[in-house]
This record gives sequence, C-alpha cells and structure tokens, in this order.
Amino acid sequence: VVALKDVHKSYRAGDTELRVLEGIDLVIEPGEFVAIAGPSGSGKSTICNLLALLDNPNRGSVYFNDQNVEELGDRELSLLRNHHIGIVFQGFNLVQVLTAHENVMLPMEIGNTPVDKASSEAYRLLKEVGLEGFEHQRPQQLSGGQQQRVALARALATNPRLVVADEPTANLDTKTAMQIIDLMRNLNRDHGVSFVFATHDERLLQRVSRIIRLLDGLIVEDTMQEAA
Amino acid sequence: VVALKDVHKSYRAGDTELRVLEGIDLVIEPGEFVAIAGPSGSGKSTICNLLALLDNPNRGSVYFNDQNVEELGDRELSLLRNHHIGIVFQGFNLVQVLTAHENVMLPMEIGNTPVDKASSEAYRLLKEVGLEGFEHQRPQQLSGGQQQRVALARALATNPRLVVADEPTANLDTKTAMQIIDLMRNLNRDHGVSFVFATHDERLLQRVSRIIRLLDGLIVEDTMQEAA
Ligand SMILES: Nc1ncnc2c1ncn2[C@@H]1O[C@H](COP(=O)(O)OP(=O)(O)OP(=O)(O)O)[C@@H](O)[C@H]1O
Ligand SMILES: Nc1ncnc2c1ncn2[C@@H]1O[C@H](COP(=O)(O)OP(=O)(O)OP(=O)(O)O)[C@@H](O)[C@H]1O
Ligand SMILES: [Mg+2]
Ligand SMILES: [Mg+2]
Repeated sequence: VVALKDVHKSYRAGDTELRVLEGIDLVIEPGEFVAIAGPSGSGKSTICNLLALLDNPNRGSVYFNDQNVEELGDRELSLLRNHHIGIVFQGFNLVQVLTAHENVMLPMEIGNTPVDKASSEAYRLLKEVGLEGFEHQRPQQLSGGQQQRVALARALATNPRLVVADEPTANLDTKTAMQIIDLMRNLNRDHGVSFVFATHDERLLQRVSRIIRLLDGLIVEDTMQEAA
Repeated sequence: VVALKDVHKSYRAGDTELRVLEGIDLVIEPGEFVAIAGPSGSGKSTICNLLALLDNPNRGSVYFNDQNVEELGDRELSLLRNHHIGIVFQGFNLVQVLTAHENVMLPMEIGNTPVDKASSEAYRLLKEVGLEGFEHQRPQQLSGGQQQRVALARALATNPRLVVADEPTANLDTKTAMQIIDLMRNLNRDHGVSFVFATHDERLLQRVSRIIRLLDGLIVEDTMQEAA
C-alpha cells in the first residue's frame, strides 16, 4: 500500500548537514500491523512523515498503491492523503479553537462528506476511543491522553486505507492503551486497514505482527512475529 | 517540601461541573522520589500543576516548605517557583523561537544568573540529557524525545529543590529513558532534590520509592516500595 525505495533524508542547519535516513527500503502491504522502533532521534517521525506523504525524501522514491507519488500533482496528492491516509502526529496537532467533535469532523468536511453524516460519525469515533462526554471540550480542556485519543479518532475519520500513527499510546495508562490497541487491531483484522506505528512502547510492540528497527539512519532489523 | 491538604479541583463547562480532584491529602518530604499513577483523565496533570504552584485549588490548601502559599503575594510566589521548583510539562511547552540552549537558559536569566554562568550551565545540562550537538536547534528541528529532554534540562536549570515532571519519559526509547531516570535518581540521592512524577510508564514506576495511585479524583493507594 505504501513503499519507500532507497529513501534518503537529511536536514541542513547552516553549513552542517544532519543525515537522518541513509537509504531506507521499506514496503508496507495491505492489511499489515507494523511497528517502527528505534532510539530517540533515530528518524521514526521522519519516516512517518514520508509514509503519510507529508514530506519528500532528498533521494529515492515513495510509492502509494504502486504509483510513484512524484508523478502526482499537489491537488491529487492532497485528495489522496485526505481519502486514504490517516495520520496521528507525535504532538497531536489538534486545532486549539475547535472542540474535539469539530476536530474529528474536519477531515470529513474537507473530503466533502455531508455535515450530518460527518457529525454522527465523529460522535461514534469519539465514543470508540472512550471520550463520550468530552466531545465539546477544546484541546486545552482535555488531558494529554484525551488529546491523543482525539487525534486518533480524527485519523480514522475518513475510513483511510492506511493509518500512520506516531507514538499513539505514549500518553495512555495501560488499561486505556490496551483498549486503543484492541480498537486498531479490530479495524485491521475486520476491515483490512494497514497500520504503521512509530513507537518505543513495549505494550504496543508486543501486539504488532512485524517490527522494523531503525539505528543510525538504517533499518537494522525487519522481523515478523506472533502478535500477543 | 510540598503538601496538599484536602484539595478539591473542578472545572466548569457551561452549567456542568467536572469534579477532577475530590479531596486530596498528599505530603512530599524532602528527598523523595515519588510517582503519581492513574488512568488517563484521572487528574495527574492537575495535581502536578497544584504541586508546582501553577494553579490554585477550589477548596483546600497548598503548602510549600510548611507555608500556606495563599499567604504569598504574586511576586513572592513567582520568585519561589523560579528558584525552588522545576517543572516538566506533559506537552513540553518549549519556546518555539528560541534554541534548545536559550530555552534552558531562560529560567536562569529570569532568576538573574549572570549570562556566562547561565550559558555554560545550559550546555552542561544539555550534555547531561544526551543532547550535545543539538544545542542550537529550535524545537521544531528536534524529535519528540529530544524536545522532552530539553524540557527536563530546563526544569533542572535553577538547581530547584523540587522537580515536578509530567510524563518525562513518555517519548523516550528504553535506553534513553533509563539514562534520564539514572540522571534524576543521582540528583535525588546526591543532592537531595525531591522528584514527583506523573506517569503511567512502567520503566519509571519500577524505579521510584513511592507510588500514589489516583482513581476517580481520590488517592486510592499510597505505598512505599524498594526501587529497582
Ligand atoms: N527540521 C529539522 N531540522 C533539522 N533537524 C531535524 C529536523 N527535524 C528533525 N531533525 C532531526 O532529525 C533526527 C530524527 O528526528 P525524528 O523526529 O525523526 O526522530 P524520532 O526517531 O521520531 O525521535 P523520537 O523517538 O525522539 O520522537 C533528530 O536528530 C532531529 O534532531
Ligand atoms: N481547563 C479545563 N476545563 C475543563 N476540564 C478540564 C480542564 N483541564 C482538564 N480538564 C479535565 O480534567 C480531567 C483531568 O485532567 P488531567 O489532565 O489532570 O488528567 P491526567 O491524569 O493528567 O490525564 P492523562 O494521563 O491523559 O495526561 C480530565 O477529564 C480533563 O478533561
Ligand atoms: Mg518522533
Ligand atoms: Mg496528564
């Protein structure tokens, strides 16, 4: 569903160049439930941004459904992202002036879903992530873990084929984290939604079926496992 | 060093009232290394804000060094916080337009430390949290876990007596998290700095000497343990 071919990414700061990704080859098939693990600063968020088509590599190519995304115009790319990809950012990135319910509706409205349908779907998703009763709070009135769950509900709003979630359980206690992982596991099994997580959280790492380990800008391990 | 006496905290949203803390009694002695655990939304961050003197309870009192903080004027309170309390926020709250180095210097400059001393201390602290080489990056040029560590370095900048850290390891891989926990454990043992963590992270919970559990706005457990 998404693939990186010999992808390099570096940042320039003045005249120094920081090489973050040094040649990444990575294929995510439909229906996968994969984690990308690695030390702080190793490039997990950078890979998430590339997989979610939010950023471009300096070298190498990104493919979505076997098409090189460089061939797509801005508008096509934007539509594709809105319809097919859900992203949970490490810092949540919720719109501060909108309520939780409005935040979750946003991608659906951008995708031209009728308002009444978007509204009931947003209520349903917020209930699914355990936030019934909090729909009309704004982000600063929500706890860290509650904001994290609004961000997940928003990522699921347009029924995407691929969800890229950067540390989706970092701010959750174990009981809530397990409920959230169950929710994602069910969407994966019953609806074939592909999930790619950037995470260091053992509770999530134990429940994925494939772990990709990053170190010094390269993939050093890519193994299948029996999900717990 | 800090204590909450029968503290109640609630938020009003329209005509509904959300009761978050329902009567909390909590004493933190000098030199303690304590964790506050509990489900997402249970009130951990709310307690952190009260302990760090950033917020006031609706009922009940907060004492710092045995003095009721209500007796302090705004200016006194502000000086006390700057000199004696370091806080790590769940969302980091770094100043986006300043570099990591400048962010760490900020509390020292506010406290009238000479610039050259503040500058070398900031470099030292950033090295201690593993960020040597990243001192001149701004927050958006840093990974989530790197930002988290800048926030910790900033909290330690004025040699505070009490550090209140809200989920300080949530965005860190295990190796880095252990280094950070070691750093805090050493400051605690060798310099008597009191640490209060709000966390659900098992890796940190195993290394504190006391765990306070929150549920439905009340403390349901307060036990000493052998730190790992
Ligand atoms: N805009 C930028 N300019 C310069 N350097 C950057 C920029 N964005 C990220 N970096 C650097 O790229 C490296 C990788 O960052 P990335 O956010 O992908 O790491 P990560 O694996 O997600 O880390 P964490 O686990 O701490 O979230 C880091 O060393 C970071 O400092
Ligand atoms: N300004 C506010 N207005 C209304 N409700 C608020 C406000 N701030 C926090 N709350 C509510 O207070 C409750 C406790 O929030 P708090 O941030 O202390 O929880 P927490 O234990 O830190 O959660 P987490 O583990 O998710 O970070 C939550 O249900 C939250 O929605
Ligand atoms: Mg990251
Ligand atoms: Mg919190």
